[in-house]
Amino acid sequence: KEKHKILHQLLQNSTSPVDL
Amino acid sequence: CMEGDGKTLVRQIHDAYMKSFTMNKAKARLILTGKTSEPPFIIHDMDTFQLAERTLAAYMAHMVKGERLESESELRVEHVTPAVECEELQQREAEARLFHCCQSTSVETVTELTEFAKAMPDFQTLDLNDQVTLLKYAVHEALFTLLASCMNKDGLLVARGRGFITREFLKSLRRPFSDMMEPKFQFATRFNSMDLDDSDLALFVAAIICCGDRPGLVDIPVVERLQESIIQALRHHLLANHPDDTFLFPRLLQKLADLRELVTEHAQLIQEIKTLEDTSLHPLLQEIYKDMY
Repeated sequence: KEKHKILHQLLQNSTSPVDL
Repeated sequence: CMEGDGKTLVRQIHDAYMKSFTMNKAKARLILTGKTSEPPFIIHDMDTFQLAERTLAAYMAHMVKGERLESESELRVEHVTPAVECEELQQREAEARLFHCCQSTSVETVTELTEFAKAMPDFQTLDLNDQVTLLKYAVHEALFTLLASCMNKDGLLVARGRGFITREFLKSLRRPFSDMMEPKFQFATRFNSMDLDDSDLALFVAAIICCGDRPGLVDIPVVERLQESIIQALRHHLLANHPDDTFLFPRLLQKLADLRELVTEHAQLIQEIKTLEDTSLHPLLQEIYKDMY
């Protein structure tokens, strides 16, 4: 799960990865 | 003839596609064929690239949030250098920015692809780890499929259709950057000859995502069932939408293999750039490439 933190986040909500 | 369920699936996937992606083939073709009031700004050398960075700043993904690139400030160190060296430095600097710009566009598209997947019927009922696996392996194949819509034999639309970057300019960059886009143009030329529209592409991208043979899937049968329903919907839809082209479905399925090869090549090139150029990769892309193939 840790390995794909951002993909998990994107799937669970719509946080823009540009902000990360 | 397609049954009710199949038709609903086609409509739902097409709707999800139209809602999720800011650029689509219909929009891109209008711009590429000069049918819009404002033609795109053409980027064909370093000067026009730098001009585009200033004039299209609001549309260039990496500048949307006023983000300054580290490499830019680092490279701005003043020192006296002969003119030729100075020019070389500027060139390297611009190439680095161009690479970051491509990365930001990729990240934006990955976000859109995730939204598309989430809006696909039954995708969110899959195990969350399987959703991650499906996206990890699909995003680049899907990205190069969608990129083909923005390409013609001479170049590629960028900055949400406000810019057009020529194939020759991309080819003229220094290695390994110069090797990055040429295979995508070659794929796009073959792919675009099939004349797919956005409704076909929506199903094709859905089929790329729902693929039962991705490494590490936990519940393969449930992914395969979803894949089967999408593939059947695609087959029926192509027959109805392209009645004169009966071999379109098998030809399109062959493209899935071409895409895998394209992604493997691309991942190798990214690895090379990372090692040779000491350049940073966006954390989302790092996640995707890590242990991919």
